[in-house]
Amino acid sequence: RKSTLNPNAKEFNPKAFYTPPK
Amino acid sequence: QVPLTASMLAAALPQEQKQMLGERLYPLIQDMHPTLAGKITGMLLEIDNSELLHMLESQESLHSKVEEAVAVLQAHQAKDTAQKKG
Repeated sequence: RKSTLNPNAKEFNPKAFYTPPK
Repeated sequence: QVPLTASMLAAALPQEQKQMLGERLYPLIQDMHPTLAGKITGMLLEIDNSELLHMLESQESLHSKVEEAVAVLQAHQAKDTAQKKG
């Protein structure tokens, strides 16, 4: 099964506020 | 730190929910892959919140998902490098 994970996902910064992808 | 619950998440805005989950996941992922933690956490945050909550409770499922993310990332980087070489 092919992974559904996206290698181009936005990096999580634990100090910054997360902005969901549009 | 109190455990994150579904009801706590439900009370937050969608973008806050991802931040809350990310703040919990990040230190756990950092233990496994210190240099890739930010990227891996970002990748995992695209998964459904209910599954992310489960991963916070189950070390085993988190571990397998993190390894999957690393494999996807490495395959992607290898492809990228190959393309640059031409």
